[in-house]
Amino acid sequence: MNVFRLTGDLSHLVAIILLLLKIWKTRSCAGISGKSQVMFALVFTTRYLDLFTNFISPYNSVMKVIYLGCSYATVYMIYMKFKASYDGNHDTFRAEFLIIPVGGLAFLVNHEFTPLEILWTFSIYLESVAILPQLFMITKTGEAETITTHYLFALGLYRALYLINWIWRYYFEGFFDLIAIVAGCVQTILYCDFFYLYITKVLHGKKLSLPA
Amino acid sequence: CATKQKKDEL
Repeated sequence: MNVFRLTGDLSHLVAIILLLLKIWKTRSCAGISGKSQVMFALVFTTRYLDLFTNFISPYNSVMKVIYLGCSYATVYMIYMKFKASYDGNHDTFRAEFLIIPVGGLAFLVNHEFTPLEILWTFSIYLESVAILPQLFMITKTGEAETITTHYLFALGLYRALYLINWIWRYYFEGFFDLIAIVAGCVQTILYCDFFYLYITKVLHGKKLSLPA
Repeated sequence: CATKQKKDEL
């Protein structure tokens, strides 16, 4: 465990909890893509099936349980508890256009053709693109609440920190996983445009709004 | 082939 990996995990945790708190405190999930959140729940579910088969460390197990619990709680808030505030009209990205190709790719390009390994690969590929419905929604409405942008920044930062962690591990441990690295690069690249807007607008005290 | 990942990452 190096510092980039740890800060990456913490950034991920901050993002997830920030979103959950925002929805809970405002009693509203306006501006949040339910489709992205369902896909994140699917990502955690398919990746952490080894929670029952492969014990790594208390840290590892606890974090997995927190990520899973929070992501299911978020989905519950959007589609059940605060359903009335869900902006379904603007959440129009076709999720099947991501899930089906990603599923096909996980079958074709994986380390080992076993159910757990294919599901792990699927989760890595799906995570890399799962934020697209959320980014699409912001493009469509032309704006995002500041707290939502903090969430997105922490979520994007997490994978960027993992990329540095992978460079570190390659040099110091001779460890690398090409599937995770390529997907992690794709995932981070998708956030670049948002990072630019976040730094130039939100950090200067302005609301994130796109030109009409 | 990539090193088989010991899945200690989250």
